[in-house]
Amino acid sequence: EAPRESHDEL
Amino acid sequence: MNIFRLLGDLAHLASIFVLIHKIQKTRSCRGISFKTQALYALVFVTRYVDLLYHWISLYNFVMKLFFMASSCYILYLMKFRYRPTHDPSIDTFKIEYLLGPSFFLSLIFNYEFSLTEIMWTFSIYLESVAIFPQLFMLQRTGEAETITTHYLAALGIYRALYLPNWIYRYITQDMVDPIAITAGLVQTGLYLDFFYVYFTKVLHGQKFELPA
Repeated sequence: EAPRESHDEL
Repeated sequence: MNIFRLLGDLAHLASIFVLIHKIQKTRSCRGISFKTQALYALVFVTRYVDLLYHWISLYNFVMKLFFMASSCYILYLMKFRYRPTHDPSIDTFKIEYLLGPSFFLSLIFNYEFSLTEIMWTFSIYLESVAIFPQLFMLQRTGEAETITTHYLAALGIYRALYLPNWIYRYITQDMVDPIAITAGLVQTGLYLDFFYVYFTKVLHGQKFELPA
């Protein structure tokens, strides 16, 4: 599962 | 959002304002690598395509727009407005060496083999090394205007602050992002030499000069 939470970062 | 990330983002914002201020105040982009600035513009455009289909928050939206717009504005200033003050003969780092490996690594090490995920991953890898042409230029000239060093320091502090942010997120949210963390460590590591001179000399009022 991709840690997509990190995609909320800049 | 935690304090480390907020301060990191603010440092990133500050770095861009310092850079624009430097160019406008000295009416010159001397000492600034156009190649590094062009790479940052590419980083933002490839990373923030999710603006088109994925809403996160107003903060996120505004910041992404700002980073894309400001990086394009800086390219405009360097390429058109203050073009005569830019000397391509000292901005000679070959960006193929950064673009190529970033692209191939993003094809191999990604979270999902899809166009947008590969673009995101590519932008992360590219950002981690995009400062190379700028540092290379600094190395060649051996000195820098103080305001330029403030720009570089803010830019370095931005990614350095993301490191405690990731530790905090690991502890509080159990979140681990190996791609971002690895690239972030590399990116911060590239600044260590610069930080040493900045904190020991520039902040004590001395000029940024590398030992001969």
